[in-house]
Amino acid sequence: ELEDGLDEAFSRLAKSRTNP
Amino acid sequence: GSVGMPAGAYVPPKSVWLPAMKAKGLEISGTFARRSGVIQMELSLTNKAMSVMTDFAIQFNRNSFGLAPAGPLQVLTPLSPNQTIEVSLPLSTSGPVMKMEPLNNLQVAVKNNIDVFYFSCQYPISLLFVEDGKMERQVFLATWKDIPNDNEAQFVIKDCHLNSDAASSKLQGSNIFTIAKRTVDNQDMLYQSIKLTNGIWVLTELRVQGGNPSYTLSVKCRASEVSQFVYQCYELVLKN
Repeated sequence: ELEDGLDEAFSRLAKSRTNP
Repeated sequence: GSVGMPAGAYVPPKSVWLPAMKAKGLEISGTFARRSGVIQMELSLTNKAMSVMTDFAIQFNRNSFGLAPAGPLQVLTPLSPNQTIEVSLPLSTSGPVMKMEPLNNLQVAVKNNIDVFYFSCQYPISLLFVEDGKMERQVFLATWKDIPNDNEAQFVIKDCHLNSDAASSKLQGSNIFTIAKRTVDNQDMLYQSIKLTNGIWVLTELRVQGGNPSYTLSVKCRASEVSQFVYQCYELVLKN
């Protein structure tokens, strides 16, 4: 679950960086 | 390296640090290398004088990252006129520290039987990127958030024709580790970490867009003065 959460967190970070 | 071997860290070609005319005939050229965690100063000493040179020794001034010779300069035989010898000097990072301008500047004194000579040189700070610099993913995310936006520096790396996987593996050879990769709108975003010998962590985001030879590098570090030197290392590693 932690791993899934981290995967998701990196996806959110990448999205926030491309569409701030 | 040979086929199937990791490429390893980039070693810049030697450049002349001390011209013979400034050192009574002693010419020194050199470079720096990090191999399996061992930092080395690699020197070529050339005798352009008319007499034999002996009794070599080397000393560093205090510097930003505590670089210091880990042993004596090993020149075991006299250096005859017109002779060149190659010497590797292992370095430690436990010497005295003083912030230099620029940050990667190193002031060196070399003596022989004739005189003492002084010169300055600059090292790529990738010399200080340690082998255990891969940050835990959870720690990366927390640290990225924690470092203020004012501490983020952005750079453009032009004319780079590697894809993101090739870039990632090349950077890893210099202890720049990819923690995560995400693709958003045809852009690969690599999240990477670096740890310096003095314990400073550097977090980066490398943005690679398909078909675009310009990468965007964002660097986040609490010690923001290292960011531009980190960028220089990316340039060197990716383009060599």
